[in-house]
Amino acid sequence: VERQDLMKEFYPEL
Amino acid sequence: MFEARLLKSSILKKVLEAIKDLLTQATFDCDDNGIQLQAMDNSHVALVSLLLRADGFDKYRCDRNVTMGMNLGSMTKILKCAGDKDTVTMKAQDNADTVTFVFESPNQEKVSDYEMKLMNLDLEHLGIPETEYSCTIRMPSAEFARMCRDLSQFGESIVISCTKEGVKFSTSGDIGSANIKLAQTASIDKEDEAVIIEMDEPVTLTFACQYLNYFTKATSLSPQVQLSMSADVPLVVEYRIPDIGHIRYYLAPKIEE
Repeated sequence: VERQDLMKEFYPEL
Repeated sequence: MFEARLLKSSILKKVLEAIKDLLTQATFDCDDNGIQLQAMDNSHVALVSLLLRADGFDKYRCDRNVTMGMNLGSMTKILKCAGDKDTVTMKAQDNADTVTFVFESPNQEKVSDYEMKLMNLDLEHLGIPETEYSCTIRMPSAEFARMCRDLSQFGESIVISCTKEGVKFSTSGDIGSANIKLAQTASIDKEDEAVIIEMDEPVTLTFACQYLNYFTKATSLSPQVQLSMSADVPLVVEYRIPDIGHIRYYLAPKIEE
């Protein structure tokens, strides 16, 4: 199964 | 007062073409430096970052920072009303709830203006740190578009693998599998046509074809595209827009569970 991470898991919310 | 004039409306048309499949609405942040846009797609796996520098405009004035929330479908309708050779001017008063697009034909015989209502968008902004990537690959943007289109016939994901030998794009699916290998251009006569690979460490990452295909809608903005990759962080697909700025797409890698 492939999962796709969300952008927010990589970059902090400003 | 905000006023930005571009000699060629085609740049703005192409920018919109490059983002409208990913975003339905977006905030254009205007200040002294130019116009910036940052927005995630609806599923929050991709992010678009656009910069149009003030010095790339024929005329640029921004007395106060202006934030314009725009419906990109409406903006597309308006820009379709501009001829490719028309100049386009975007104007807004401070704290205005509308923006005006003025199109002028080259001989000034036809002048049209379209006023569009702005939206109050409460969108999340992410802080993207300056990152040193393990691999950067520059290649002709049309070649990248072609590869994404060809490979997406076979599978939903593309594996991008960059080693010192070159870069390999692979996919597999019900009908079989496909691999495209690109080696670095041996002698660079024309920079626009070259494949240039810079690699500190080999990287292999998997990405959704559909998103890569959305990104290639920016192909007409730049003859070259740059892919930047490091293990376990989003891919950056950058199109430099000559003389004015860039559009960057960030895409989270797929992870096997």
